[in-house]
Amino acid sequence: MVGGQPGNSPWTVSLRNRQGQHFCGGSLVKEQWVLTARQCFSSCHVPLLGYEVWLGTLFQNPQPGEPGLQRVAVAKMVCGPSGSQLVLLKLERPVTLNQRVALICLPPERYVVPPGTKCEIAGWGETRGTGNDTVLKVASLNVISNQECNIKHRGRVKESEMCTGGLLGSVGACEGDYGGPLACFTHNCWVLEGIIIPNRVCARPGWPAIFMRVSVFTDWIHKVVRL
Amino acid sequence: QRSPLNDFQVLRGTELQHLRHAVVPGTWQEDVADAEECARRCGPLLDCRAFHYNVSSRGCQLLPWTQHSPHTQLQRSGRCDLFQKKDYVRTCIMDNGAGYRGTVAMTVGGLPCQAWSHKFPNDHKYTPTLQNGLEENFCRNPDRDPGGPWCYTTDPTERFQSCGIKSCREAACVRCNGEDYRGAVDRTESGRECQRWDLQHPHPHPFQPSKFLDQGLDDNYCRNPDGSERPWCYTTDPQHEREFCDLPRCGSETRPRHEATTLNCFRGKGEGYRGTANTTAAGVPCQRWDAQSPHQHRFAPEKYACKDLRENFCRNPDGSEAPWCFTSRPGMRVAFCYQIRRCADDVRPEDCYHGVGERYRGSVSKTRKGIPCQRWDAETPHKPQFTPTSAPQAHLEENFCRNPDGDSHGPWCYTMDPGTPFDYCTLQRCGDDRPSSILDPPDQVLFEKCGKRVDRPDLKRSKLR
Repeated sequence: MVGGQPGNSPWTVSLRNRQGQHFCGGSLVKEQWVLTARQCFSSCHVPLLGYEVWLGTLFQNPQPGEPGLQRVAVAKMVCGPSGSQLVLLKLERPVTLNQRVALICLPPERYVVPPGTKCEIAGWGETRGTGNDTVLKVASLNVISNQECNIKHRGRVKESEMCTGGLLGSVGACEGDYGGPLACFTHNCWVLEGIIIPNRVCARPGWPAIFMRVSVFTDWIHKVVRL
Repeated sequence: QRSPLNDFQVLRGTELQHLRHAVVPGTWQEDVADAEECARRCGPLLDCRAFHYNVSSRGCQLLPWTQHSPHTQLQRSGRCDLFQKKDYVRTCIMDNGAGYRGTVAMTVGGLPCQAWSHKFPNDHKYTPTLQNGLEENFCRNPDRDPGGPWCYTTDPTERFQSCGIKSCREAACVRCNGEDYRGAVDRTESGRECQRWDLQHPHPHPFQPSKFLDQGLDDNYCRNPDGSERPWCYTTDPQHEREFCDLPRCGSETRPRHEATTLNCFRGKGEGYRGTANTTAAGVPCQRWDAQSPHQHRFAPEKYACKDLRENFCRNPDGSEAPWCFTSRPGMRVAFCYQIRRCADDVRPEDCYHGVGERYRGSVSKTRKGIPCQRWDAETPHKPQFTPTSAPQAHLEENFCRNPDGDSHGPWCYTMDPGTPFDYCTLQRCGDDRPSSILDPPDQVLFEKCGKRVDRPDLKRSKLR
């Protein structure tokens, strides 16, 4: 996370590889399901032995025995529809919800976040020297319309993607944040509206950032969980 | 620090059955500390060629036969592992092959070997014993002949002949940097014996075979699980952690068979990516591979000839998760180049549909990953929620792709892969089809109780200034 500040995001999880290293973020959408980015995995059928999600901590490298830390093995991976750049991870068991671990709402199908809505991203990724490398950071961003976004991105932004406005400073997600949430506060609820995906450059000043629009895939998520 | 297990080759979750009921295997010895203790007991015994080790009961059963003995067969087992003496199961020889106990019985000239217990047509001085292993008519090297195992032949005009069994070093060559080397050399270039990958002594290490199933970390053979320049192993010498192995290279520096080269996207881990992206996802320019500043490293282009470490392009020479590079920024050693998009790994679409495909009536019956569809009227491998009777309007015929639930991502099916309940099909939207845009006026939003965040006291910002 470039810029931003230390913060709390109880639905943001840390994906750990076989060496226990953090490599991506994720969002807890059901007690046993995490939504993350396809970019985080080399294939839809990578052997998941040794991969875990860590929740309930603010630290990138929590000490063993840290109160609240939950480590759960990843049991299964389901790749999203073509072009979704999403993956659902089924955990070996449901996590325990508490003050440190919470679910985030999914948006209604095809819901479009109104421009100007205040949202935030969270992650333990690359800070590019903006500090607080070892704790979870959050950054506030405002949604802009795809139409406005396509001015800078020359029409490349798809309907299944959404944008937040470029800021003068360098603030935004970067490597290690992919898969994490773009959460927007709507009707007194935090809602998972976007998923952080790699942009051509991290936190480019003055450039809108592009996220996957979750509401286009809400039906797929419910279907996978149900089936 | 040599482990007695070094003389054994393991088959996990496998039992060796003897098919003649009259033959009784050894009794189970319970409470054996571990497989090493079992190996310690079997190793010195001339009539012990293998053993079962039961991980849960810590039981050990010594066996006088191996999988190459007559009337035996391997069987999947949920309770034990099979350890067999390498000399009896390795198909190549170490040094001059004096220890070879395999079952080759043909000379290099194609002559069948004469049984060692026979003195005809070629008389000789050898008497088969447990020590010299002169069994049946198998090739052996009782006189430590430098040419390796040999035998008397059944041709009276050709007294004896070498069997031409390859040395383990020659039996498998190294392609590229040897990531897919699966040979049976268990010595380093200085002659030190390799430590078993499934042991953490004398050198603890992160490469547990169960976590690196794709790296073939069998027994104590030379391997390359970390993208080193060639196969290596931890050594049994406590003073010497790890060392390269001296293995012959295969012909030309060709790319490992399994890789396809890509230029504008990367597939899998991107080991075949050969594009020209040369900045990290964070926009930091990459350091040239042939430079050692600002970051010193071991990835010299000439040592990774088939990894194409040209200029400062993003590459994946060591099997990391994605293409990466050393960065030109002193404070940031390496970073992934995730800005390179992943290649679509779906099977090419075979047909198209309109809308969301609810009225698709074609006969495509394969998912986008190429998995065959399950019949809609079948109950396995997945119990369907939609059947031809429960959803007559959807025309759920045979195992054709359909869209009984109006899934917005198109026709789908239950799949024949037990691990994948359903998936979308090798279909795409028809070119003339314009879906309604979701960017029309936003819908009303109602949320259940979730997404609540309790701002943690330990995080609450102090009001005092």
